[in-house]
Amino acid sequence: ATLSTMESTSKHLCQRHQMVINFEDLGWHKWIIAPKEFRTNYCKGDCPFSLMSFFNSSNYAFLQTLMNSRTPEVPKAACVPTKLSSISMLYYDSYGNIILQHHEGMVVDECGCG
Amino acid sequence: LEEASLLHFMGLNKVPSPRTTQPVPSILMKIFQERQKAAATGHYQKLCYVKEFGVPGNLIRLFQDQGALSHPMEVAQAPPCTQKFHFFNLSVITQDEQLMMAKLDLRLGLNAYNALQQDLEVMVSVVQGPAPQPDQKLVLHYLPWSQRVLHVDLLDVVKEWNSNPQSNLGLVLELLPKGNNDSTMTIYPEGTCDNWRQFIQASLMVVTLTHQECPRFPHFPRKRR
Repeated sequence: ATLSTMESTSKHLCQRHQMVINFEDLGWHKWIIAPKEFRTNYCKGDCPFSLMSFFNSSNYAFLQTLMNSRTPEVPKAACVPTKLSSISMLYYDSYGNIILQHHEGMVVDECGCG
Repeated sequence: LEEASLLHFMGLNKVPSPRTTQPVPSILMKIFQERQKAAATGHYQKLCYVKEFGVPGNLIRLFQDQGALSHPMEVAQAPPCTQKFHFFNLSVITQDEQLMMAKLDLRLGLNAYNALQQDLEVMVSVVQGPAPQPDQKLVLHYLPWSQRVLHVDLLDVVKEWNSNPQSNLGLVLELLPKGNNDSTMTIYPEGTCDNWRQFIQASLMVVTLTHQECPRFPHFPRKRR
C-alpha cells in the first residue's frame, strides 16, 4: 500500500507521556492516607503502519493497520499501555477503618500499538 | 456516579467520607513504605504474605471501634465504671476473602489508673446474649503496672462473626483488681465513666487473603463430600 505522504512526525507517534496523579487534585486527599501522589504515564500518539516494527506492537495491530490502509472504516491500531505495575495504597473506608491493599495495574510503564 | 464506578476497583461503592478517623498505627505505615520501596526498585513481588505479622494475606484492615455508637447502655452505667463495650463492623469483609489474622489491640491510657494503687486484671469477653453481661470469658490478662498495650488473638471469634454476622454483638472489656474475680469489688478510676472510658482505645487488625489475587495460597478448607 502507498504510505500516506503526510507521515507522522516523531512527536505524534505513539509513546508514553509522564503524568502525576495527585489525590488532592482529585479531591480524594481526605480519605487516601498514602501515597499523596504517584508518577505514571498516559499513552498517546499515532500508530502508522510504516513504523509498526519499532513499537512493541502486537500482531493483530499489524493486521488491523494493514486492513486500515485498504478499508478506512477499520480504524488503525491504538496507542495503549503494554506494561503496567501496581502500587500499595493506605486509605480510610466509610466506616473509618484503615485499609492497606495492593492494587494491580495502577501505573503505566510502557506504551505500544495494540 | 463516574467516581463511584472508578472506585470500584478499590472495592468501594462510593467516595468514603468517614466521620471520625483513627490515627494510622506505625506498623501499617511501615508496611506501606516497605512495599512502595520494593515497587520503586522494581522488586515487585506478588504481595500475598505479610511478613510483619507472619501470615499469608494481601489485604490488611484496621477496624475502628464502634462500641460507643452501638452500646448506649454503657452511658447509663454509673460509677464505678469498670466495663467498656467494643463493636467492630465486619460487613466490609467479602465472601471471597479468607481470614488469616485478627488481633485486638487495646491501648490503656495512663490517666485512668493514676489514682489506682492495686495492679489490675483486664478481662476481655465476647458479648453473647441480649443482656449486657457476657457469658464467655475470652481472655483473662494480668496487666502489670507498666504495661499499657494488650494484644488479644481473636481469629476464631472473628471467623465465627464473619460466617454468622448475627452473632457479632461485640466485646466487653472489664477491669478488676488483680486476683479478684469478684466483680462486686470495685475500683474507682479518677473522674466519671466517660473520663475513664476515653482512655481505653481498641482497634481490630485483620488480615485476609483474596484468592483472586493470591491463587497459590491454600484455599478454604474444602467441605468433605
